[in-house]
Amino acid sequence: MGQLVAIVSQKGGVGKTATAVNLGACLSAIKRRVLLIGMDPQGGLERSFGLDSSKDRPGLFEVLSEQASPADVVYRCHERLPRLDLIPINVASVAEEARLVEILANNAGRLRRVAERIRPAYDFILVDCPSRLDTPTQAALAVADSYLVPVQCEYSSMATVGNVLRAALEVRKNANPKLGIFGFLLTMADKRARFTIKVIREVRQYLKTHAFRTIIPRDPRVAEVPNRQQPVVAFDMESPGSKAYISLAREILGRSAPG
Amino acid sequence: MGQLVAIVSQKGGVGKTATAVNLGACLSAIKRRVLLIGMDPQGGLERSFGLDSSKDRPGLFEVLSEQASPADVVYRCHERLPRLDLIPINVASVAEEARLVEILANNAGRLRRVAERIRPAYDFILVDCPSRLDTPTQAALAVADSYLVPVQCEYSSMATVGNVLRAALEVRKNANPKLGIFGFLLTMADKRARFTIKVIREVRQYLKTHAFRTIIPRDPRVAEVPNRQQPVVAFDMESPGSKAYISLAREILGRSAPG
Ligand SMILES: Nc1ncnc2c1ncn2[C@@H]1O[C@H](COP(=O)(O)OP(=O)(O)OP(=O)(O)O)[C@@H](O)[C@H]1O
Ligand SMILES: Nc1ncnc2c1ncn2[C@@H]1O[C@H](COP(=O)(O)OP(=O)(O)OP(=O)(O)O)[C@@H](O)[C@H]1O
Ligand SMILES: [Mg+2]
Ligand SMILES: [Mg+2]
Repeated sequence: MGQLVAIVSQKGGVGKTATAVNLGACLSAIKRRVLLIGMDPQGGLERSFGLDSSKDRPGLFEVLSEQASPADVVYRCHERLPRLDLIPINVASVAEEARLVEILANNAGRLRRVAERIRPAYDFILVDCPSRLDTPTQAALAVADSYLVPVQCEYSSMATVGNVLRAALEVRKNANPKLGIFGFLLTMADKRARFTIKVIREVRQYLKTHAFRTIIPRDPRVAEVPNRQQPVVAFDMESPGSKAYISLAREILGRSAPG
Repeated sequence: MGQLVAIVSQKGGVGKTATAVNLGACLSAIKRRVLLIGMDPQGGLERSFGLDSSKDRPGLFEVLSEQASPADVVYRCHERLPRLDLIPINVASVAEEARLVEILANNAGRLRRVAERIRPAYDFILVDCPSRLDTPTQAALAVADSYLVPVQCEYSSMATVGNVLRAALEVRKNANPKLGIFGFLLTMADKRARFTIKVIREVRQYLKTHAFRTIIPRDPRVAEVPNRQQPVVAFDMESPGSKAYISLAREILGRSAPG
């Protein structure tokens, strides 16, 4: 049975989408079957694979508004990564975004049914959430087994970690008693910057074993992903970003149960 | 009469809060009276001045829920910047965030009345919006004279500029016919990175005179702001980030009307 992990952060631009794309690719390259689900209306996940929001083919929006079934919305991401699939959010306007948020808030059962239908076919399901702690993220946490929080190695990102923990505890209390911590991932580390060292120390002190040992460095090749429309391992296996996401995938597979 | 400018981007981590704090400080240092308003529930703006969300003193949340008047929620930001004031959003939980969003959606008049009450006392009012195009941002655009869009010099940020333009046009059509473009600001430019040059070229080609000439470089001193709890000009006038925000303030004051 697949582990469903929500990738969550209230702070924007910390590497949620980059982690979904690149960790997903690395896990699938080590023989795991992985599904990525876009839950961020800006559609960064689908754009990372060249699949822009388009009404010619259905996505999560159509499934949750009961115009398509889950099987219709699963897409292959890359021909050299056959075990990596994607469900794009497929929201083409602010009006559709509002409709999706309304469905998630009022029909929690729909997302749950989708998750239960697809879960058996995968080892990992990674859900890319938007930078907010309200409905879309709460809905993802309500069906998740655990959550992964990217923490950019900058002061501004540290400050909101407490809000994420509080929001996850709320969901655990009200909707999903099994919700656990998958881990906190330090991202965009630049060892030359004074604040990077400080943030790493604080995260390790405050979050202890919940922080992954692997740290993702700032690597311009990772920032090329939205332009190359493929994960960094697919075009530069030797880059620092690729090596870090591969080591993260191995660290995850080396653990028995999640965090 | 003060110009009310909403700082908007669907992409997260592009420098919305950094621009509100640092551009606000520079405009106030050149003798303009400036008010910053936090509209992002994560509270990054107030944290940049050391004013965490606290229920000991009221903020925007209390004004919009009619527990306080606008005059009660204006705070001084820094003793050496006497012309820079701040209204913190003051949202302390996800439940309060939901309440605020509900008020903004159903009582558009309240924010409008607050804006009209405070506008005469300032030359510029900068509203720091969250990384989303739904209710909080739409409410800010509905009362704004114009909007400023930070565009991080990375591929992922370019991709959502079209969504911002579409969302602003919707608001212009339905709620605020005077809404104009204040400008598009290139941020975190790193001239060594190939994608920086490409994004600058594309923004200039696509947005022409709506793009500010001033470009904000990636500068670790700017990333120190949340830790030092003051704008970068207040602790390092000579840093590349300070010089860029000072030149941006001069470029804005040198124009007759907004773009
Ligand atoms: N390790 C890295 N090194 C360099 N750049 C990175 C790295 N990880 C992500 N980036 C870049 O940083 C920016 C932010 O990353 P990303 O979009 O994944 O963050 P996010 O948390 O999903 O943002 P949002 O809040 O918009 O959802 C993107 O331009 C991305 O390409
Ligand atoms: N010119 C710059 N040089 C270096 N770092 C910067 C610069 N501008 C902003 N930063 C840093 O980049 C990160 C993102 O900036 P900021 O928080 O202002 O973006 P935002 O768009 O407001 O993000 P959010 O989506 O969370 O609201 C922060 O850690 C900030 O300190
Ligand atoms: Mg994202
Ligand atoms: Mg911000």
